[in-house]
Amino acid sequence: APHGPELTYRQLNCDDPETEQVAQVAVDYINSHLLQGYKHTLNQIDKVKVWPRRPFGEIFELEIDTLETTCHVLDPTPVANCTVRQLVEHAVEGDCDFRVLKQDGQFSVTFAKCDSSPDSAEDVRKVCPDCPLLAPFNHSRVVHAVEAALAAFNAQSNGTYFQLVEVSRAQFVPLPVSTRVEFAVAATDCVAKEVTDPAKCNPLAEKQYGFCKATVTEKVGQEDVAVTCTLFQTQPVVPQPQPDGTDVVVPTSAPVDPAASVSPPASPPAASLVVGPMV
Amino acid sequence: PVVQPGVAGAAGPVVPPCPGRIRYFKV
Repeated sequence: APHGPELTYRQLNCDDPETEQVAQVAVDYINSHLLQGYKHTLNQIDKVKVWPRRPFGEIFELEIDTLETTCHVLDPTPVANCTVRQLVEHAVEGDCDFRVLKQDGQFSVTFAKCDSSPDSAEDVRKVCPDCPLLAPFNHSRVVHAVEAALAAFNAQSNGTYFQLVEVSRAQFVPLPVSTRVEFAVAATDCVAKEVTDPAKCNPLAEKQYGFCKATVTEKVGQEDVAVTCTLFQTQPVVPQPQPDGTDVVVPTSAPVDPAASVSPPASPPAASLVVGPMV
Repeated sequence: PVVQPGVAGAAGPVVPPCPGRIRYFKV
């Protein structure tokens, strides 16, 4: 490397519009690369340094805090329209380090590392002593609640059988004693009324995802299952360009960016279909 | 007599550049 003046960074205000622009690029990157859980939104910019980059451009070194929203990553709703998960619901924060290259006015993420963690039980208790806390997904009560809710949903379905994609949230409610769960589902090639072995059902090539919220309440000798599912618009099978110029139709890949893979504006609006509640 | 030099630019409170504003709440 040629001798020259040492590279020094430029200090930018964390609330500077340019910093906020870069932070938004970072948050969009997070949400388009999340494979499970909920979309995140920007809460605070912790640090920013701007390094000159040879031969051209600048590297923004950024530390940001995010908060979980109530929109599942499979939900095509833009994150700007999603509600932030409140403290009383047991909030989850993200702590992220980013490096973003700005060159010719264009931003590109060159490094990203995020950790997410739920608020502490003590902090939740401070603002709400009786609020339910997050529960582990592998707890027998959670597993049972999800199975019962999915079975109830499919039992009411006159069409497609939906299979579980992931459990995304679970809480134990003290009074009445109940288990609250949230989970994602996907349409399969099976008919709900005819399924004998769910393991033989396969997700459709034209993916249709849904998001369910359920409460399973324990009663003496029985239980009540209340489940509400929102089905999202199908994600079309898109043609993939091939090296020889032909297009081959393949299923859209795993839910990397559901918002980007919904139909173009000329199609009907991406309205979600709300199904339920069913008890 | 010894005269103290004037202090320039000490008008308002200095806002630290970082961290930035909290948009929702601190966890």
